[in-house]
Amino acid sequence: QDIMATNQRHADANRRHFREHGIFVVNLVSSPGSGKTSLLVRTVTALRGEMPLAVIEGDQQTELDAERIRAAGAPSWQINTGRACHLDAHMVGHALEHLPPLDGGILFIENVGNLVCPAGFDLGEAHKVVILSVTEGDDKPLKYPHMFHAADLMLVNKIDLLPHVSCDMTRILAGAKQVNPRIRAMPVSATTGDGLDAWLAWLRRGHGEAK
Amino acid sequence: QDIMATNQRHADANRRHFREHGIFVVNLVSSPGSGKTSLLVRTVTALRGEMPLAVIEGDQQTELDAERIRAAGAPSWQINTGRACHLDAHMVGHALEHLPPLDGGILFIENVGNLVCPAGFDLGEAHKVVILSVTEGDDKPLKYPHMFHAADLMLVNKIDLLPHVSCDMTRILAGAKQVNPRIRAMPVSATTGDGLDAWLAWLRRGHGEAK
Ligand SMILES: Nc1nc2c(ncn2[C@@H]2O[C@H](COP(=O)(O)OP(=O)(O)OP(=O)(O)O)[C@@H](O)[C@H]2O)c(=O)[nH]1
Ligand SMILES: Nc1nc2c(ncn2[C@@H]2O[C@H](COP(=O)(O)OP(=O)(O)OP(=O)(O)O)[C@@H](O)[C@H]2O)c(=O)[nH]1
Ligand SMILES: [Mg+2]
Ligand SMILES: [Mg+2]
Ligand SMILES: [Zn+2]
Ligand SMILES: [Zn+2]
Repeated sequence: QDIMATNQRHADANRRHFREHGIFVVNLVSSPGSGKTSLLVRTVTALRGEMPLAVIEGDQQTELDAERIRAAGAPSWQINTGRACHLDAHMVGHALEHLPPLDGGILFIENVGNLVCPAGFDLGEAHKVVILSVTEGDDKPLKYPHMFHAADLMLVNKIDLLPHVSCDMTRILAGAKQVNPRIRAMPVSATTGDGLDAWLAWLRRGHGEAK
Repeated sequence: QDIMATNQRHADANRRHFREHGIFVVNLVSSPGSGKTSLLVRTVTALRGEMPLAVIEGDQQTELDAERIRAAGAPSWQINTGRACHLDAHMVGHALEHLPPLDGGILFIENVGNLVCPAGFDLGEAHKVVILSVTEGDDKPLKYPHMFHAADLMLVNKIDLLPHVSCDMTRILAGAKQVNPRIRAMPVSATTGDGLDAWLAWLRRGHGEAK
């Protein structure tokens, strides 16, 4: 598969660049509408001023997500993928040219909403973080295993809606551990702010190690 | 693109088979967890006995969805796609061999949860029906336009949760109409049963025409 080999070459080049400049890079993946942008808006608002921040956005069309990030006070570059269902390392490499220097900072990459294809594409990130909304049901780790296997951290979002949906958190955690024993899990709500402290602590730790 | 030409040949063969046997075929597409299976369970329960019914299920892994359909009283065949992010016409053709004859009936195909790739693959169906959950946000038709352009009907599901989420139905409808002026829209809830009558009437009409 030439595509994967080419992608890996670009990903390795990205990773070298990130390492040389002490940039901590996180690739956020999920189904459409799980809350990636909402969480990023909360995150950049909380971390602004602590270290350089930027967000690369990936969507089939529109600038909507990058506009939400810029309104929260962080630079953001929007990639429109057209018919493509995932970001690749080549796109990310070029997006860097449109962002300010991030030496000693954090780069977030919000991937296209898709619980399948982005699992297979290394972008040069330190970690994939998968976001699962409780509204999607508790069987997703078992039904879409490749993504949960590829992620180091799972944020279970929209926990404020738990009283209104039939979703078993224990089943989510058991399924995720079954497909990926090393995955860590954190319950959060981008709307209420619940659980964000643990997420910010995880980011600060990764950032500290990358510098 | 050889893949698309091969797929189209299989889709045309499927469509000929469906037409010769008077089978009304609907391809259900959505993000993961929008409620495809929940709606199908309600649907087969309501239509059972009126005409022959069957469901082809598509997921990366597990038999979970086909088991839910069989428990509701309709035959179902589960396709596990592995790393593939969508069903194709070749898979659907083979799945038919595992189902009872459906002459004069309705075949539902529940595609892999993915708001991107299934838009490009004809399976031989009469209609693509896209399901959008109000919990995913109201910007999806604009951000994932190809799928809403490819669908003839949009079911806006989980309307029972509207009081608990920030989602503007008018924006959903305007976005869908912008990318596809001919799309029809129906608000439904698979949990409460709201709006299902209009969906069942649409199915009965299509079934009547196909026979
Ligand atoms: N109740 C509740 N709603 C949330 C939460 N997080 C996000 N939402 C809502 O979920 C919808 C989608 O949120 P987004 O942040 O746009 O999701 P996304 O993953 O970035 O979506 P895409 O980029 O299109 O894939 C919006 O209506 C948000 O208001 C949460 O914690 N609780
Ligand atoms: N509140 C509410 N929850 C719903 C509704 N429809 C489905 N759900 C819930 O949404 C979750 C996912 O439902 P499924 O029917 O499994 O969704 P799906 O689209 O088939 O999911 P995949 O096949 O994995 O892509 C489950 O927890 C359901 O209980 C609805 O109308 N209202
Ligand atoms: Mg987003
Ligand atoms: Mg399903
Ligand atoms: Zn794909
Ligand atoms: Zn695909």
